[in-house]
Amino acid sequence: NVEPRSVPVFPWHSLVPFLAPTQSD
Amino acid sequence: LPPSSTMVPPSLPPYFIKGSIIQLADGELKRVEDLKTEDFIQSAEISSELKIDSSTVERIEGSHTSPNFAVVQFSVGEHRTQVSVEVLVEYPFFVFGQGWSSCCPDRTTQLLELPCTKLSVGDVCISLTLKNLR
Repeated sequence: NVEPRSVPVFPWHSLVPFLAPTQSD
Repeated sequence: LPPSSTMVPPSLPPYFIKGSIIQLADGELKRVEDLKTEDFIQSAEISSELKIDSSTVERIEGSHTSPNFAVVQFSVGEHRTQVSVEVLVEYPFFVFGQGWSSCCPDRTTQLLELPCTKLSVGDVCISLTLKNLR
C-alpha cells in the first residue's frame, strides 16, 4: 500500500515575475 | 573540466523543479513543464487583480556581483517601461508561444530538470501587472 502524500501545490502567478505596475494615462 | 555545483540555490524557487504541481486560476492542476502560454493568459483573464503583460528582453548581461547571476533588462507593456531584474542564470522565464527559457538553459535543465531554451534579446516573456491602478 502506498500512503497518500501531501504534494505542494503552487499558484500559477507565483511562476510569473511581477515586473512593473501599469501606468495610468 | 572542474566539477560544477549541482545544489539548487536557495534563491531558486521550488516550483520550477520538474513535476511541481501548479494550480491555474480555474482550479486545474498542471505540471510546471506542461504549462502553455494559454494557461497563463486564461488564468489572468479569470483573475480580478492581475493581467498579463508582454515583457520584451532588451538586454542580457552578467552581474557585477556574482558570475551566477545575470541582469535582464525588459521593456514592459504598451508603455515600454524599462525594468531590470537580477536573477540566477538558471532562473526560467516563460516566453510567449515558446515556453521556459533562461540565460543558461543547460544549468536550468541540470538543476531543475525543466526543459528550457536559451533566453535571447527580442524574446517576449510573460509578466504580470495589476489590472487597475485606482
